[in-house]
Amino acid sequence: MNIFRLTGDLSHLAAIIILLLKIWKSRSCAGISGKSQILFAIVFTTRYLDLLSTFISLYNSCMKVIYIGCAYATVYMIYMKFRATYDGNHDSFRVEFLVVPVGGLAVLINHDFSFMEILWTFSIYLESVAILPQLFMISKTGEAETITTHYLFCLGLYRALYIFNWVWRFYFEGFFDLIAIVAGVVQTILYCDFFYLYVTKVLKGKKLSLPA
Amino acid sequence: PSRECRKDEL
Repeated sequence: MNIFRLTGDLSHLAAIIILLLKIWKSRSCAGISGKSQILFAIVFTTRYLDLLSTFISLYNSCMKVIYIGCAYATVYMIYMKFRATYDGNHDSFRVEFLVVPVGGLAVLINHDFSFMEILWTFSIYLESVAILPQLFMISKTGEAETITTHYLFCLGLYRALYIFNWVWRFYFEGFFDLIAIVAGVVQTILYCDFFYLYVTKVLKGKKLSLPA
Repeated sequence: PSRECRKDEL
């Protein structure tokens, strides 16, 4: 465990909780892509199946349970509890265009052709693109609530911190995992455009709105 | 060994 890992995990946790609180407090999931949230629930489910087979640490198990629990709670709030506020018309990204190629890639490029390993690889690839329906939704409506941008910023920051973590682990532990690194870099790149808007607009007190 | 190393990551 290094400082980048820890702050990365906490940033990820902050993002998840910000989103849950936003929906809960405003009693609305307007502007949130339910499809992205379903993809994240799939990501956590397929990656953390090892909860049932291997124990790593209390920290590890607790975080996994929290991530999975929050992911399903978010999906429940969007599609059940606050369904009336869900903006389905703008959430029109075709997720099969992500899930099918990502599934194929996980079967083709993995460390070991076993069930658990392919699921792990699938979750890594899927996570790197799971935010696309959300970004697509923002580009379609042309704006995002400030709280939604904080959520996205924390989520992007988590991935950027994980990259620093991998650099650290490569130097000090001689460890690297090419699949995780490539997927992590792709994921971070997807946020670059958003980071720019966040710094130039949201941090200066303006609402995030895109030019028409 | 890399597979064992990464198992502690979330």
